[in-house]
Amino acid sequence: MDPQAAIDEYYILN
Amino acid sequence: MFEARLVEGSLLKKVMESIKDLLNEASWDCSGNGMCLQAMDSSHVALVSLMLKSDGFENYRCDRSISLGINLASMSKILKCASNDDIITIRAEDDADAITFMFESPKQDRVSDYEMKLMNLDTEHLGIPDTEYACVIKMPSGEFSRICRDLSVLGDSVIICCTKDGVRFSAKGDLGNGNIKLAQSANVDKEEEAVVVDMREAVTLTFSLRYLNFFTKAAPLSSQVSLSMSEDVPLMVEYKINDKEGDSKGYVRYYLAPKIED
Repeated sequence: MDPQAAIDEYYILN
Repeated sequence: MFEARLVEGSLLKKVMESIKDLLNEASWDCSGNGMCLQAMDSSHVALVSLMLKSDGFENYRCDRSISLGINLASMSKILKCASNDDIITIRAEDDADAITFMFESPKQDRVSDYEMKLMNLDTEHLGIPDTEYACVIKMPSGEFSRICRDLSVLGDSVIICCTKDGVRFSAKGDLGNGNIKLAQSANVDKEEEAVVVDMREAVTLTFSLRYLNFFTKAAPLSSQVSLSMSEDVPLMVEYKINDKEGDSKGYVRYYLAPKIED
């Protein structure tokens, strides 16, 4: 199963 | 004071159905523009960003911006007490620790109100940059729901390959493999039935079907769904909320980080 990235690796906290 | 009256109360019921299985709690950020909500799921794999615009409400009063921390499962249970044709009014005082929902039947012969405690949630928000996506696929929302459901019998991931000819959804697993190819619609007489691919460059990405099947819970909100993709950025799945005249009343957008190829 391909490892899953996390969304906050792409979008940063304001 | 915040007060918003939605004649088409079923819209709020559908919005809740579209997020309650993905999010446990979130803040409704209410301002003069409308009601917004942004939250990640508990595993930080998916992000939901939704907006109900103020001009989609019959009455909308927001004396000052307010953030209403909500347990979404509780709010969903309360909204299940509203009939589909009820008018729904949401009310909260500025320094409120509770939110009130009022449901009125069309003939005004049945009025119910429910008060729910608010939660103190720290409103961390992610910055979602405006993105020029390499591919944007517009398709019937029912079609997308069916593809995600059908391919789930084969595996837990779907490979979405978008080229100028169209889009192919593929899955594989112990049982076998499957591909669903959608060609661009030739004549677009009924827009909501069309498949339209706007491609700047071909893209192939892999996503979790488990999350896509959470996203398709928003299908009752819109006859169309758009999938926006670029290499190495999260997929955006958008269900626009339009009124009968086609004017925008808001949207539900889901962002899903891709799976990382081995």
